Amino acid sequence: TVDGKYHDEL
Amino acid sequence: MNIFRLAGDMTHLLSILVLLLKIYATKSCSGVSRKTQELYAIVFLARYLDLFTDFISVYNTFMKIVFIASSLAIVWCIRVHPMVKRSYDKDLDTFRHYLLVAASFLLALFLHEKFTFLEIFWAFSIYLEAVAILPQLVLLQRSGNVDNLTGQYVFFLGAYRGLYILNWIYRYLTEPRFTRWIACVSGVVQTALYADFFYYYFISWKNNSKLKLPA
Repeated sequence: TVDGKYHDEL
Repeated sequence: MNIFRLAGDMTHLLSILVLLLKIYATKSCSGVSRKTQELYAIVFLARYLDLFTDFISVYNTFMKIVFIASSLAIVWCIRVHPMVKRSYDKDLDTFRHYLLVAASFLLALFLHEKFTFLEIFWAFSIYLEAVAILPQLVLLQRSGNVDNLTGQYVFFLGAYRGLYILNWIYRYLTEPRFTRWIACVSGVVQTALYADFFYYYFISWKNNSKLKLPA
């Protein structure tokens, strides 16, 4: 996760 | 989720199913680079370390498990299954792929979104995936004629990241703060590496001839 943002892509 | 990313994930899944079909149907891995399969297993293991800590969606978790399990199963088949193992041509699959692992990890130590264990391994997996196809492409050039399933496997594998590029363009245009430079630049490099394969694949499809990569 980067600044709360998940890596939402595969 | 947008149509480009879903199409990309489905194309990626299709490439894995085609490869599994080829190995299962022909009980052979001729024309398949074990090293590329090993690199992809490392890519998925390094990228999905957050499998149990970050839940994003059922789809996301399910696909991560499918990619990890299938890549390990394929490496197991080529290394252990007696019938398949016999058809592996180690004299053709000579790319020094550990150099790709070392270079990708080094780059990840310098270029990452955040200096944390998960982010460094995530960046490492992105860089490694960009070059993971190299042993396979070298092997195809050496092994001359390429069987249909192996050719389709490489085609779908190359196409999936191309669809992801459309996904990144779409997200960049529709989401205010969307920037994924590491994944985008790496994805463009990855897709570009398939350029000559795509060209010869298209020629063979147009002339309805066997796929042959020039040595």
